[in-house]
Amino acid sequence: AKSLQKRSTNEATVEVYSMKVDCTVTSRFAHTVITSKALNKANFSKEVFFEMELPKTAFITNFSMEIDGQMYVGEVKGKEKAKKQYEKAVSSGQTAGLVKASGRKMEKFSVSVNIAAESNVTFIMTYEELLQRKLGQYEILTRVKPKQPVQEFQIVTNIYEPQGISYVDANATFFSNELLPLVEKRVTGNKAHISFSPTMEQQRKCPGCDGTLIDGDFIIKYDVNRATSLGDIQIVNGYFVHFFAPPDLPAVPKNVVFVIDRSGSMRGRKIEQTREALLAILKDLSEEDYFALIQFDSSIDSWRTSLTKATKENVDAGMDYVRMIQDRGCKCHLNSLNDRNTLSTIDYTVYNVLCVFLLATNINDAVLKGVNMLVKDREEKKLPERSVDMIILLTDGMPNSGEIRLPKIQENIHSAIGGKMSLFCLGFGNDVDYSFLDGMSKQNKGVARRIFEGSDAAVQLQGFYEEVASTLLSEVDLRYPDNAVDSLTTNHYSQFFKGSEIVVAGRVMNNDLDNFMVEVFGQGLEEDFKVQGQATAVDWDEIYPNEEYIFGDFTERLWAYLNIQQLLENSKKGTEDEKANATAKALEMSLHYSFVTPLTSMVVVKPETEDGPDSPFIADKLTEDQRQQAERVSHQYTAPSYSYRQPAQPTYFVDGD
Amino acid sequence: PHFIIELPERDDALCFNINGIPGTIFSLVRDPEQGILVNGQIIGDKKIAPDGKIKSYFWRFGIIHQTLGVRLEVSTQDISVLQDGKWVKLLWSDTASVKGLNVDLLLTKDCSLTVTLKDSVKFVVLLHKVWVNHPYHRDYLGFYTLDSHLLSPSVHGLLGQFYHGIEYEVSGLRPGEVPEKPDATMYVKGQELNVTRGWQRDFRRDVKNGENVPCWFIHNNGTGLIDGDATDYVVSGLF
Repeated sequence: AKSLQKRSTNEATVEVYSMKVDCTVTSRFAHTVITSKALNKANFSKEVFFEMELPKTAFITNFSMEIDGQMYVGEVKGKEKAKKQYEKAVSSGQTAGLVKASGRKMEKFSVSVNIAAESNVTFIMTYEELLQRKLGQYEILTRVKPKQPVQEFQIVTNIYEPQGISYVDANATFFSNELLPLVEKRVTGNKAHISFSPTMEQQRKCPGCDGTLIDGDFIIKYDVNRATSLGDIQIVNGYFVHFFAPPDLPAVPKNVVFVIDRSGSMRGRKIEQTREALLAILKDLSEEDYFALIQFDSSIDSWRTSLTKATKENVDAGMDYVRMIQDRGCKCHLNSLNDRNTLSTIDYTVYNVLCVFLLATNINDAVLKGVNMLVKDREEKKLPERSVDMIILLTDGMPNSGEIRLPKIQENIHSAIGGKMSLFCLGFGNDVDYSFLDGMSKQNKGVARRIFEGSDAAVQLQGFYEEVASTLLSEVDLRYPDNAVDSLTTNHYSQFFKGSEIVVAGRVMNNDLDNFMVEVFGQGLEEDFKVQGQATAVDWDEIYPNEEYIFGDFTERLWAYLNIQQLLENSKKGTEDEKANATAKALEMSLHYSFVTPLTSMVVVKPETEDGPDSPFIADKLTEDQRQQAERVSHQYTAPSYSYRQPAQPTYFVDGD
Repeated sequence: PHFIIELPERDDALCFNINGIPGTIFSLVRDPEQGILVNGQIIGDKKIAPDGKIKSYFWRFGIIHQTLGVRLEVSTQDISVLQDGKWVKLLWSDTASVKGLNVDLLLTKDCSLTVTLKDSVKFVVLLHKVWVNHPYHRDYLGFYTLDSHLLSPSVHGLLGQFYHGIEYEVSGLRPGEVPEKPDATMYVKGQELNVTRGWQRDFRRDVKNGENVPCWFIHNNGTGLIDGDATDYVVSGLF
């Protein structure tokens, strides 16, 4: 075989002497710049690597390298255009992709360049994201993995929130008792400054050794003050953004149907974790809620024929039922050789037939059963008038029983739901077609979430439930004067959940601020929610008098980021024309604002060798499907989704398709 | 037909397709030291499907263990076994368990035949039953080796050559023709092959739907992975 030796490592001769992570958050919009400097101390040219992980919700906006005083700057291009350059690179035998999925929350950007003897390289990478409020807090996640202690290591975060910061917490997965006190945190009303810059000695695993303690996630969590029901409206440089998260609203009761996959593939830990999470979830139900439990494989069983009020007795009974939920996989065919002796020939034949049948997954009929139950109970006025209806589907596999055509299932469910309830889908593991669940949830006022196989799967399930379980308002409408704003992002939300935040942004026409009335309508527990108020422009110089002009066009970029996210979502639903329009607009905005989104690529041209031509490399934005795919194929993935079928010894076989 | 080499110690699998003219017989396992032969004959669809793809499947296997005097012919119709000097004929519509001196058979009606040859090899033949009036497809068979560790080092054939392991490395993962199937470079048997990450199906547990096995797919009839090329494994008769 061709040489399989490792490429030369940088350990001895290449020194990363500076690494700075500089994050500025301005009204939830985080702008992060990572600068890394390395020196090739050898007297020959060396390959230098830059690897950085960024949150998957972030868009890369810039990447540049400075080598021997020359700048190589990445350029964002449409995917097709970039692909042509990429194909050229591939045809010459180079690996061109720079971004790979990394874990649950991050994606990894990596690039390497050859630098001459005794010379420097500086890598600068910038990415931006709108921080999402979940369970009452925003989170800034920075993953750092220097291979050895770095002379100048620094993570600096400045948070500017005009509403005022209610708390800030900084922590890291690699913190020891010695490193924790090195975090410097200053919070003064509407500004927070957090920095962490250990010396080389403090970074070392042990005195004099090369290993570094700095390896993991640096996490900042914070929240802002919520003074008014209307929320906070900021107008800066011709763009406005409205953050809506009213305090002190009571939760609206919910009627929730849990639809649980118990097919054979849920065998083992998955079904145990499902039971564990469901027990915790049921325990947390409010007495005002109603609930139902449906389990399915190819057949469908429900606990009771209609939804049940979550009284203590009923919850206890529901929990008893949950404890009985078992996967319906069976030891069929080859596994049943031992059982064979205990069964008659006919039993055994029946058993085998049943086995094949039981391994199946009928998502269509199971969800429809949940929908019908809610519809029927509504019609019979068994449920409180002011309450929200939701279905939570948990599945780990593809439909292969009953209706198996995915578009048809989506159509059936969308039509049965008819806008009357929300559908939340949890996709367990990697066998599931996430985009199918995602599309189906979005069509039905819900969201989908991937549940990663692992010891914390039950916690992920509970966490998701907590996020969506407490609806404070339904059918929320945020209204702005038509003649004052345009290019609005989505301003209608079917639900507003406790601990979250609705963000709407738009352009202010002619800076007409005299007539900027804002109204919010929604349905609350007891009565309709209605607030209105006048928005005024924020004078940032006044709020932050001691700062230099650092804020620039962040509101415009926030608006662009939000718009692109929503256009990308819209590009998956609606008519073909609507999809094409949304895609075209998202592409245009991605290019205009230089965001690496799933529609664009960043082309990085770097010098390959002293004599050879420059070669392009491509940084792409991964979609959730691509991430899932990457996990399926990754050699590094330690929890294979096919774990239940790992043979004890090698198997060699031939079969047809 | 698709071939899969599952390598649990690497949590990985290799796969390739062998396409041939219907009627061709391939050598799957040949162990001259133990006197074992497994040959399989392929068959095509009833006619070319609208998608224009011509698929072939195994429909008949011939298995011989010369030392034990065992001879089996398994087709999509029936199973003939010569053991202890006697011919036994079984139908796929039977459920049967036959224990002999040198061979054990376990037949699950319309589903699988498990064959254990004394001190040598254990395998399963799966029957895929297709609707009799299907316009294109026919019934076909799958062949799964469950235990081959007693075979000699000289074992060969399209499957047999892998019984004693295979050394390979894969690197350079890159986007492939379709986004969900990335390409990579495989270094194997002194060659550098372009391979594609994909899936093939293992039907042992779920004979109807199968289970996806993620694997590195070697193009062009496994060229580069198998010794020689596919035509080197064509034999003239089933036995």
